[in-house]
Amino acid sequence: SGSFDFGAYHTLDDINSELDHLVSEYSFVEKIQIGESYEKRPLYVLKFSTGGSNRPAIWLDAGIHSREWVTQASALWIANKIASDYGTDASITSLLDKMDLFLLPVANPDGFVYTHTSNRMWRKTRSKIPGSICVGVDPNRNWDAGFGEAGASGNSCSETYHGPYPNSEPEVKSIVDFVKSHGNIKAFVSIHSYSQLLLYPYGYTETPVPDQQELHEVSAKAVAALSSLYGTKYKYGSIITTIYRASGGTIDWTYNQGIKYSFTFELRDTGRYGFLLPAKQIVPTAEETWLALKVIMEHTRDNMY
Amino acid sequence: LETFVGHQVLRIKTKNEEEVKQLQLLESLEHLELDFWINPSATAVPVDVRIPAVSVQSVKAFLESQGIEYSILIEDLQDVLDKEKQDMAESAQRQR
Repeated sequence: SGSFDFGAYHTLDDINSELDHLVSEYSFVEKIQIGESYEKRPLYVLKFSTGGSNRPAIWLDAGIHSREWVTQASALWIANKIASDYGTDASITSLLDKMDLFLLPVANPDGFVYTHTSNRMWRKTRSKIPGSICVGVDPNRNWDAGFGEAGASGNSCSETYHGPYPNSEPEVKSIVDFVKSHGNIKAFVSIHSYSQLLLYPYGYTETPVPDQQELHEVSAKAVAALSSLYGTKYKYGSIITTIYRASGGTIDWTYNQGIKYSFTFELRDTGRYGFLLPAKQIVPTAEETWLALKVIMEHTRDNMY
Repeated sequence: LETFVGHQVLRIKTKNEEEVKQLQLLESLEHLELDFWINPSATAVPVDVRIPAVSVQSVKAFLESQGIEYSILIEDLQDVLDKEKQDMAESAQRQR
């Protein structure tokens, strides 16, 4: 109906309905299913494509930690922004004329539903671990990059449990399979909250990535753009130097797959509510994040490799 | 539905590596059932931790005994969650 309130939090059903609505409104937007979660919920990706086959692409995902509701909400605002700006905004138009864009707004749907129905603080997947009373794996420790090393927990009851083996979580495996089969993804941005950071690899090792200087410069520009809107202060740098050692992380794997422009956001915590960000801050968060995302996407478009 | 009545979220600011190590020790104490929203890693980054009601006093006592600075980020988590739930319900009603 076009009445979707982007400034409010929504259930998974409402979000999926809005994805259908975007698809119905814009001919260059398509909803594709890349897999399903442990509890058999579909993993829906919006594909923004104005033509051509297997064009270079940019990947965005949100909500891999289910309780970080501002990320799923921001992803929806961003999806609508991309769709509505094509043809009117020169930057987005030129981007989509050259590249495809994939957006996964709810990367952990089981966890997301669980945050609505049982435990608002749930962060992990909902997979059952044989022999354990505890449920779920941290999907940002389950990737095949330094898997199981320091910076993740082997205790299945921990919030940072890495899982029994790399890609054990179907939510992770689905993205891995998609990225590999696509083969032409040039930028990968994973959106988390909170703590106001823009991070690039690595998290599992102190060894700097070969492209560190370029990634640092792009981060600086992106953060400057983000801060220009509401003055939100961001820090940026590699995961291990900026926050803490984290092994098995998403963007360490994507970088090792050859996706140079691999970043992860930690969105704002203005208001000191952490990932319990009040709904009135969804749109400002999305707006400022969008400015930084645009810098990363434009840099990718203009520095094709 | 799990409730979080009396759960507090503390923001802890460490001054040196020794204090970071003390927090890492705290993190390893599983019986406290702490949920670190931001893990202890470096002195530059504050640590946020959700503490179940039964562990609040123990954790505060630990921090104070070590001279580690903290502030209360969320006094009662359930209050925040109730407010959020109410906002969602109102928003859904408006849409209808």
